[in-house]
Amino acid sequence: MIKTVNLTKVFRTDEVETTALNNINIEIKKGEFVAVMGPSGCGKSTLLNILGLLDTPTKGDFYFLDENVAGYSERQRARLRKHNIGFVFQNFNLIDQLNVFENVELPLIYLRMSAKERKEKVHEALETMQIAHRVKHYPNQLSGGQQQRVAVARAVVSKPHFILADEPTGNLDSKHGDEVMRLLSGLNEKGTTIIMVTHSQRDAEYSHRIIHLFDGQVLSENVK
Amino acid sequence: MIKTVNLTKVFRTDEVETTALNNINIEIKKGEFVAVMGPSGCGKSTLLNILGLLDTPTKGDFYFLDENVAGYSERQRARLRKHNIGFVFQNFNLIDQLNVFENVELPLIYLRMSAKERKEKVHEALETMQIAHRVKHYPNQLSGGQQQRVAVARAVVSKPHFILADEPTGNLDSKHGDEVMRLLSGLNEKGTTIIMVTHSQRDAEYSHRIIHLFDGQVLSENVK
Ligand SMILES: Nc1ncnc2c1ncn2[C@@H]1O[C@H](COP(=O)(O)OP(=O)(O)OP(=O)(O)O)[C@@H](O)[C@H]1O
Ligand SMILES: Nc1ncnc2c1ncn2[C@@H]1O[C@H](COP(=O)(O)OP(=O)(O)OP(=O)(O)O)[C@@H](O)[C@H]1O
Ligand SMILES: [Mg+2]
Ligand SMILES: [Mg+2]
Repeated sequence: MIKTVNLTKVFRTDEVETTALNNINIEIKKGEFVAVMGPSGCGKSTLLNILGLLDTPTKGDFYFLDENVAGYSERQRARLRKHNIGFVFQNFNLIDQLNVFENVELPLIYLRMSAKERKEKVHEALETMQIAHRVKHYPNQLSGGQQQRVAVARAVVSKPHFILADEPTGNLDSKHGDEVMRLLSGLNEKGTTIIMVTHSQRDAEYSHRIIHLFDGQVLSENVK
Repeated sequence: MIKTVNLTKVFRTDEVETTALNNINIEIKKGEFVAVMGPSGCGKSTLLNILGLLDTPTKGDFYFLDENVAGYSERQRARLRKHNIGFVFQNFNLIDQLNVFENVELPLIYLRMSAKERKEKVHEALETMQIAHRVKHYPNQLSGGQQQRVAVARAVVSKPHFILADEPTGNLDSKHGDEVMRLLSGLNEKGTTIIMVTHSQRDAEYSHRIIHLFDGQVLSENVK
């Protein structure tokens, strides 16, 4: 259960002040599959980063699993995040010094799973994303779409309660894109709450509800 | 005029040998607008990097403007590249230490243009990509789609003879994506040769011809 109350985010640099989010009020129930859409620069990634406990609001409240986490420290947020959230980043954020196996394994190391069990789960995630044949490659030895698939594998490997995905199919052909969407759908049917930023109307069709953002504000919400 | 003869590219790492391109024979005429499509990992970026003189073949010949450049040194390729090619990278490759203005200005500095003329051209490119309001921002202060638009602005700013674009609309909503495609179309009508890798059937509609790659080989070519 995720809820924001008058959520505002302002970025300040020497030159410029940008209000990326302006009084956002949204609620996401357990088990929902919500898409977030809107023009480039309207605040989607900023919202997802706050919902994913990677960033903090400037003003307003944010309830995550019924705790008001708006004022939480980095350490408190990291703890909540590691136990609950799988995140697919818009630019993948793979670790260049780790190979594909090690990148996907990382969330499981935080959960203190045995090496044998980690190996099983990593291979399962890689097989699902059809990237097992690149297991020993490093990120800079992968195509753009292959990096994206590794990023998705890493987000799902621990079967987290929440998956937050920022444009998970942007670099994929339609066949691989559909496979990612089917994976997310399947996890949602088993109870995973999914919040997905997308520019693709086609991907948004998999969701229960679409939140439209514009210029840092909620424009509308369509229930499908 | 671009031509490849039995072009082959093999990547070798300690563990693995990957044949990314396998005997590619293609020809692109001056003034054409060619789209390159195919599944994730099939060799599109590898091909574009070689055509764009950023990488060299393992075997085979490659004619660029009637010179066989397959064996050219980095220095020779860089010189040809700076005077002829604008490149939009799949992961943007913006320089983090330079702001938006400086990133877009970079190709013009190599061409030894006056500061006044550079400023005019940079502002024109930024206006066309609707990103002028972010001119003093640094890449990590931009949204994914804004970074992509800066990358496109940089590729077109010197009005080069060739534009090579690797998935130029992957992070853009349909409105901004269409604007990029209209810009490329417009440049093509004025004589720019365009080679565009894309996963989007919609973007491919703007091209004269689509080359389909699969597993490192040319599968087919459709003339539209
Ligand atoms: N530096 C490298 N070392 C080893 N293998 C590589 C390297 N770069 C690319 N490859 C491999 O070469 C193949 C082709 O990669 P390429 O980036 O050209 O694919 P692509 O068609 O652009 O894919 P996408 O649509 O996912 O961007 C892939 O299987 C990739 O794993
Ligand atoms: N660190 C930052 N400093 C300053 N401004 C920022 C920063 N990060 C984002 N912004 C600005 O906040 C706004 C929202 O950015 P955000 O990344 O959320 O957009 P988005 O909706 O995800 O766009 P896209 O579809 O292009 O990915 C943008 O106008 C951007 O320039
Ligand atoms: Mg974004
Ligand atoms: Mg590619």
